[in-house]
Amino acid sequence: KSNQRSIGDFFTVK
Amino acid sequence: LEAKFDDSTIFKKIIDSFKDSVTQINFVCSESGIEAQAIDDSRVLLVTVSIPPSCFESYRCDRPTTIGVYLASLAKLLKSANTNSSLTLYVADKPDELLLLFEEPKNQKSMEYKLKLVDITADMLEVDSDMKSDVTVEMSSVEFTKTVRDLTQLSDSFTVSVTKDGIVFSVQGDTAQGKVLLQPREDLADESNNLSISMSKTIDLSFASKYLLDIIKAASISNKIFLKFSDDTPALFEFKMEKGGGVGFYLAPKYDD
Repeated sequence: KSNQRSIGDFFTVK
Repeated sequence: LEAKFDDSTIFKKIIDSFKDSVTQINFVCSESGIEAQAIDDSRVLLVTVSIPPSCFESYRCDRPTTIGVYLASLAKLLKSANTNSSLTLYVADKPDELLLLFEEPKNQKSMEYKLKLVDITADMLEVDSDMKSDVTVEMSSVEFTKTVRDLTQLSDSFTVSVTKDGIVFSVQGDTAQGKVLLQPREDLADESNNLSISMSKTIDLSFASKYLLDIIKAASISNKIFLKFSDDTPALFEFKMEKGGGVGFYLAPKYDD
């Protein structure tokens, strides 16, 4: 079963 | 800000390319052009927009300004765009509204719209647009659009794998499965049909189909799409404009448990 990753897992806030 | 597109449909295409993906956006205007990013409500898709001064017939921004807009409202005003009209965007020093002036000198016609700006609190994310990737693919956006439309009908999950043999898009549904293999090619007659792959290692990534259906709405920006993939990072789907800049979509992958 697949799970969706989030953009926040990869990019940090400036 | 005073920024004039010689063809108003340029701005319309840019806005239409992501208006269904995100609801609102902050355009950050500076001397070096207009930049924006926005994340969809589910925080899976990040849209980045870059409109450098080279895209405009004339561009002036005396002091950095942030313009927050609801995209549905802006898209409504841009329905007036057509290839015969220019479009100038004006924002005053104390920005509370965006003025859009469409001009068709040949028809002795001009149209003026005002859009109320909104305060949007959104974090800007640190995105390295030159990020190194394991795989870069450059291909026809028409071909990509067709492949996505055909395959996403079959499953809500969409897999991309790249090996030395080519790029494979595949889906595995409950009742059907499909696979499209595209190999590098060089079409001397029509360069937009070319497909090139540069890779340092193979990749195999899965994405939710519904976001790919959003991304292909940007295909009218360019007849080419650039794809960048690396293991366990968001993929980049990028449409570059002829005069510079473009629209990019960072899509977070799914992972297998």
